[in-house]
Amino acid sequence: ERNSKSFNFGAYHTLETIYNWMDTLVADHPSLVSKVNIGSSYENRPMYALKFSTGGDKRPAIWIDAGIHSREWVSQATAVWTANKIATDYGRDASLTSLLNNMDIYLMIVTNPDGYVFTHTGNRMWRKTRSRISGSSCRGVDPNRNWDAGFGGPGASKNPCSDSYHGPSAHSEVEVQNVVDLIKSHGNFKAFISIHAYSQLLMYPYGYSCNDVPDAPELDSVGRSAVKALSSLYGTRYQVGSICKIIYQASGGSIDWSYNHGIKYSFAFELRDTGRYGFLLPANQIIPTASETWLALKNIMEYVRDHPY
Amino acid sequence: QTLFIGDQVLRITVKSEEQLGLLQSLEEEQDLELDFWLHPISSDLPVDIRVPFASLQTVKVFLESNDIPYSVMIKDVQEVLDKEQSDMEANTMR
Repeated sequence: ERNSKSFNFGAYHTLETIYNWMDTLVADHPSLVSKVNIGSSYENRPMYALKFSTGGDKRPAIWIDAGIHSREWVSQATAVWTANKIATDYGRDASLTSLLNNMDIYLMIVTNPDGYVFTHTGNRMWRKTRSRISGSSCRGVDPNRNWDAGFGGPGASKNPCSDSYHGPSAHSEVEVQNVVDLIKSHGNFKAFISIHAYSQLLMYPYGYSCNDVPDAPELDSVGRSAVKALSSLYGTRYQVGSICKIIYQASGGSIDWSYNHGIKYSFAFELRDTGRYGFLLPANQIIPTASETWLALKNIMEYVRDHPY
Repeated sequence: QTLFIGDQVLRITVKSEEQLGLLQSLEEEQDLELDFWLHPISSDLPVDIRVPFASLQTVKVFLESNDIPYSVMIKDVQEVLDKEQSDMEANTMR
């Protein structure tokens, strides 16, 4: 696994293997890729984002995170494939090259490392963080109900035993706080994209409110263009819309926070499938899923590059 | 590792707001230990539930007695997990 050329992108991997592979990617592309330690998880595991940069100081940047819900394994696997794609296509793909000559990309492959490890060692169906909750025997907070955006509102549970438990307070989860700190301290993120599974959706804010965000028409148009690109590969169908209108009201979500923080181009993907395997998507669908998702991601990133604000 | 032998994932298609309400009440039944993969939010959207083997009969009877259509999306969760695990082990060996 130490050799990035022999790494199997069509398989699911443990956290240790992913972290080792990240080191090989950095070693193979030292002038483009670096590893940023954004802090530690509740169980004291390091949280790494890959930074793709050709230089400059705090250039406009794009944030992509995966695996905030640990059982959505195709999310982390897609992020691994995507990291490799960015690294290997720089200098070959003119559009990506121009993007990286102007902007940085931060890609966090495993945003909930404790949960991900637990899906491998304790319970494959685990979704939340692994934090202990005072006064409850149940563990973990839904890290995508824990952001300071309509925190504690509809679509989140106050029951610590629920899979949608919002946590004792906004940003109570160190995994969430670490991302918030990085985004705030950087101060120049222009897009924030979160990768989930499943249902084949591309969504934009809000989740905590069913009112349209001021940029809804533009975000909808960007989303539809991205989905058109995605579908061009295998014909996979995606729906586009605001979280509230396309699925359900869900408060405390990451892209609502990022949008309210001023990052206009905030999106969330729900990858394959639509209801054959759900969270248990077979590994032979990782590469097709990642390949089609890349077309959408690239489409969004190109739009962000060409529409500075 | 927690085992999921005999657990099934049911895909439920609600036909009315009344049926939606019944599924929402099912969500409150903590004894059944249901794992909602897709929650009952709208009659336009499917609901996916992982049902532990011990609760299968109760849930299916509940659905059938309320005329709520469902299909079995995953017949045995553990079988799928075993396949996933053997694929991972084969990859590691390779």
